[in-house]
Amino acid sequence: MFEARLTQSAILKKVLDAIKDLLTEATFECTDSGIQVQAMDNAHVSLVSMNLRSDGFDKYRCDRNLSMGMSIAVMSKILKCATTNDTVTMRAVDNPDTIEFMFDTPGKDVQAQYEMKLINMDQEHLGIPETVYSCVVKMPSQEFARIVRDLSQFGENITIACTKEGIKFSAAGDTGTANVKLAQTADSGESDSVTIEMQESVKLSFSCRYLNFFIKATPLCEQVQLSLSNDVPLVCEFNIGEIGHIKYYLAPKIED
Amino acid sequence: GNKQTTLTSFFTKK
Repeated sequence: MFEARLTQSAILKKVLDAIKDLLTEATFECTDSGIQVQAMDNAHVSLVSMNLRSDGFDKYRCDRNLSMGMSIAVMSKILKCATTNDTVTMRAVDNPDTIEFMFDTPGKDVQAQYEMKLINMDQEHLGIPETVYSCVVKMPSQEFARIVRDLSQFGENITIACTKEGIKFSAAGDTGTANVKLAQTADSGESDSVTIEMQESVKLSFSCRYLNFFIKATPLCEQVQLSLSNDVPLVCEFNIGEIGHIKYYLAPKIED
Repeated sequence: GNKQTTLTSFFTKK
């Protein structure tokens, strides 16, 4: 039997908002240590790697390892039916065909129950090598979201260049160019700080379309971490409260 | 111009 409970459904609602535009379906791997998802978009340009630790749940039980194929669209519809303060419980039997979502509203004697059919999935799983990145940048997630939105108006790609001086985002198109530069802040660890750990300067271009999907995770946490090395995929990481993280990988654009 | 790469050229299939 599998059972996972969160007293506030808000976090799970935000998680679904962060993946629903990128993924149509995904396998949720449930083990004693938590829930893991690794899934690529249909074009294999980006990948979502998500981890929700069992100790982050208010109640967690997983007697047997389960691989549950879920429609992200349906799961998102179900979670829209919960209010942010509702307690959410996910439950499945061993070898399940369905997963159950239950919402309890505090102080009310109302329980809503939704059952979702699982799907058989034949998903490609990728081995992601441990990488030491040339630049690791931490910056306010809202600032990052704003830059991605603003620059997307001027071109299809955003070029990210990182040096000791700071990080520069640029876009260029038929109508002109746009550049936003951020310097490292004096203090670190604050929600509005910008920190740069650099071994080597980098310059890479990425599709705005995907970066706009990633910034849907902004409500999850105040800081985003960008890991960059020349000619390898970008990692864009958001913490999911105290319970886990979501990492987006994005393949770079390369000169023809 | 710029060509979009895919992740399968960077990561190995398990």
